[in-house]
Amino acid sequence: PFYNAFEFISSMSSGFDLSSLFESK
Amino acid sequence: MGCFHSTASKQFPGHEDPVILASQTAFSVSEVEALFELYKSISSSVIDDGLINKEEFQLALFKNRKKENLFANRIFELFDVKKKGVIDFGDFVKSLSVFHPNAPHEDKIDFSFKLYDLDGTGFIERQEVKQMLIALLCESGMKLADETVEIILDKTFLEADVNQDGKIDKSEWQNFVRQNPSLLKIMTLPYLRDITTTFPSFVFHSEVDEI
Repeated sequence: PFYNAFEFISSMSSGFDLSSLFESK
Repeated sequence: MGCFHSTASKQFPGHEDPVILASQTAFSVSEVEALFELYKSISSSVIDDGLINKEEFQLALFKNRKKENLFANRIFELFDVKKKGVIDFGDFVKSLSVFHPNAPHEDKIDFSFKLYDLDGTGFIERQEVKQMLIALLCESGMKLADETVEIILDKTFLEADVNQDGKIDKSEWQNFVRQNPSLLKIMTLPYLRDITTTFPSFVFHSEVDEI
């Protein structure tokens, strides 16, 4: 379904998701 | 400016005045001080030296200090503004500021470009995107044939690489992101709007008048 590599990467990579920094408090 | 600075400066190398940091970023002084509470927690999780090393960064992101992740590494490299192998408090605040909902759109575009420009040449090259796709497939446990990966790359570069020179420059990236605004979703952290309520203890450590 992903024909846009960047959409694939940005929506799937946990390493780019910084929200977990705030969940670790 | 009270004991906040004198104490923090001794314990946290590279610590910068929260009033100055607030003036340089999308954060208020209170928000900078609330971020300091988060920073203290992360920077003391492995080595209590007042700096965030890569292991501590990974631990905060994944709850696992050994997990290697290309994307987290890239974020760490960009947060390590002074290229010292560690993130100090100033780096932390200035880098996170780009992720604030109120940060300028252009700053988010610039940062996202740097994220994907793995080797820092000023271009996002096809080989870099392929490297990221393969890393993502490994991370997620998905299997895609190499020819499928190449099809995804062909389609992406046909759309993004307007002059078809095999690499995406900053101007091409700006146009591509305008046509695909969902790509910037990772560049905004709604949590940053509520940082003072997430870390209310900052008020006990502050002597800045604004609060």
